[in-house]
Amino acid sequence: PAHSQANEDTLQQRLQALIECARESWTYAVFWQLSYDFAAGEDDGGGNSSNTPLLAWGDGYYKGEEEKPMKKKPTPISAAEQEHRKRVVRELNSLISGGGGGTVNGGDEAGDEEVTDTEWFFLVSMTQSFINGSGLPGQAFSNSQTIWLSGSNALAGSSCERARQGQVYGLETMVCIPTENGVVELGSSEIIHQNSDLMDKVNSFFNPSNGG
Amino acid sequence: EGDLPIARRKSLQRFLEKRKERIVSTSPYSP
Repeated sequence: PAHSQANEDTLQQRLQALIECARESWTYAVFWQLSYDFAAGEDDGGGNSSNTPLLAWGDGYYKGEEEKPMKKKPTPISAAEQEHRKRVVRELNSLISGGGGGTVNGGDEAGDEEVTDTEWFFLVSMTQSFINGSGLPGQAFSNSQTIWLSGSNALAGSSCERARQGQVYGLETMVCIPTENGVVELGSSEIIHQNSDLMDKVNSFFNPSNGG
Repeated sequence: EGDLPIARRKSLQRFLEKRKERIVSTSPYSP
């Protein structure tokens, strides 16, 4: 357990370093961890189940968006949708705090404040996983190739549901970089053009054989 | 609650704590 705890902590530190040390303004970073879904495998009749490789939530770091006065605001959501998001955040606060109706750190501000589109996208992402080859992370991993989508047209026109969903929630750039045991995904509400600096950092931080 | 995988639970906890910090730091009532 101590070793597992250390792995989780360093994973969080690597995601944070990736974003905080970058020249560009990234909104979030997620590590999709390669794992195996034994439940989804088919029983061969002899009690032996095959297993299906999938990319599941490993960890994530949400930085948020920079406030820019001239920035185009996404289409406002309905009051009902905003209330739904707030209710979910309040319930999650309660869940994390032990179900006693309290909130993280005892405060209740977090449940009353508006939940932004990118916060909601990040939260929803925690519930997702991708079979190898499917979705943005799955395609990046199975082809061992970085996928870099910048501009809302590129996201909206993608064949991947996740990219289209990201565009709806105000993202302008989504990147998936494959590593030895998963995929690093970054998203930004700004247009960020492809650069090797980010890919070099991911390669260095997330590939153990490179000393990462 | 018991079905929430530990990685997601920890990420969720971090996200909610940082969100609260951001809200408090940008609040007009913040000291």
